[in-house]
Amino acid sequence: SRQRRNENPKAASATSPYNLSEYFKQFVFPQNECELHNFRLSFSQLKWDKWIIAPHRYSPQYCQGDCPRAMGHRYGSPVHTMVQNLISEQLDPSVPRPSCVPAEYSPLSVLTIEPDGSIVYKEYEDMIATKCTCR
Amino acid sequence: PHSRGPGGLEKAPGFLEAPEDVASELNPVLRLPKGARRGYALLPPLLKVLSERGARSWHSEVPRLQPDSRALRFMKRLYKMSATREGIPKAHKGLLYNTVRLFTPCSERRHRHRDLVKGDIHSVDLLFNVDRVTALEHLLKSVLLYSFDTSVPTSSSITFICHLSIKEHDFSSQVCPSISHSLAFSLHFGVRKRKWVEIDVTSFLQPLIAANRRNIHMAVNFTCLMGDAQRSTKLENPVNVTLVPPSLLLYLNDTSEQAYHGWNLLRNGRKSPVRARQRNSPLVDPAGDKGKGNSQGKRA
Repeated sequence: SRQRRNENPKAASATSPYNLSEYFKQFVFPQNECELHNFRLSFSQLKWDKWIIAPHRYSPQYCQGDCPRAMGHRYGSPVHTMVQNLISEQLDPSVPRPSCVPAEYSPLSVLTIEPDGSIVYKEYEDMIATKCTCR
Repeated sequence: PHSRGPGGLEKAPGFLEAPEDVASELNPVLRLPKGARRGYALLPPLLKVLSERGARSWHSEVPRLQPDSRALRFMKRLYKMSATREGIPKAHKGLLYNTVRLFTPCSERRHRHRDLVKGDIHSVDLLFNVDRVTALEHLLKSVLLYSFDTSVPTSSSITFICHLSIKEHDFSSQVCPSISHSLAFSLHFGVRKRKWVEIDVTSFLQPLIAANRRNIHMAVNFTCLMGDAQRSTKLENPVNVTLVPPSLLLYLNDTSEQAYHGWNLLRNGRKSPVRARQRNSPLVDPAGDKGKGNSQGKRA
């Protein structure tokens, strides 16, 4: 490699230890990869605790992070997601890259006071994100 | 939200349901086309809050009648039985309800007369307004909820034999009741002073709810005799039970999109959310379930 470096100093700079890390960076998964993040709120913060009696706290969670280029089975992403990624990178940068969004939810039971003073217990679908995906 | 109007439109339930006028106040940009609002009862109020830049508590402007404290205590106990502390529905045993509505009578007229044979007869005319029940909420069970505060000493175990007769009553024209329904039940007071008694009136109420009746008038006659289960079988004189007018409890199955149909999951073999959440435990195979929890550890 020393001889090659002497012969072709330009190429050598691309493979110097410093640039090696730059070179490999394109294959490493993004640091802030798409994943589920905790978020907890209490209805008293929204001043809704006068009519939402229970639960006192609610953790809807949320998804945030970059989607890696090679999605594959890791996120259960359809092939379309990789196609969209290629379009965005190679054909038209105005097409957005895939987004990190919830893929599964769990329900929430709520006890509230209705405007007429009656009380209702209700179970709502899809109120807590439990899994993320790239789409 | 749709209101149940003459066109038969259904009122979509929603714990953030806004009074009808809120939906009309929404910024036209935020207002969804009529068709799209079905099953999205949560949207109008949420959009209104978001369109006011920050979760200003618009609800504090909406006057809400305060519920009866006893009713509130009962519903909090029902919530604890039906959901975890985080609010995740438990897989119900028995009844497959995803909605329970409690109505306190909006008017009542009491009468009390002594019958030589039956003893004290408490009769009360009750009017329940069940306008909040939507056409998508199907009645599974309905009960009259009595809370008994007795001054009777709680040392001895006492048995009450009560007779209840209910008649659907039309206050306006005082016609004779079209449906009458009587049932006897026994109450057994053990240690606790307060006793909730649920008296099943499903067969009485089913036709009224199915006919979209908004106001339900009931004439309820209640006679209670007291006997001591151990000693005498003959019932002594009627006891002086303080009878608080009952609440009307409806166990419903809400078939709208945003309601949770847990029993569907059970039927399809998927776990109920309470157990499903344990699936997220660290023992789960990290590679297979991407997108859950912190990926640093998994990737490493």
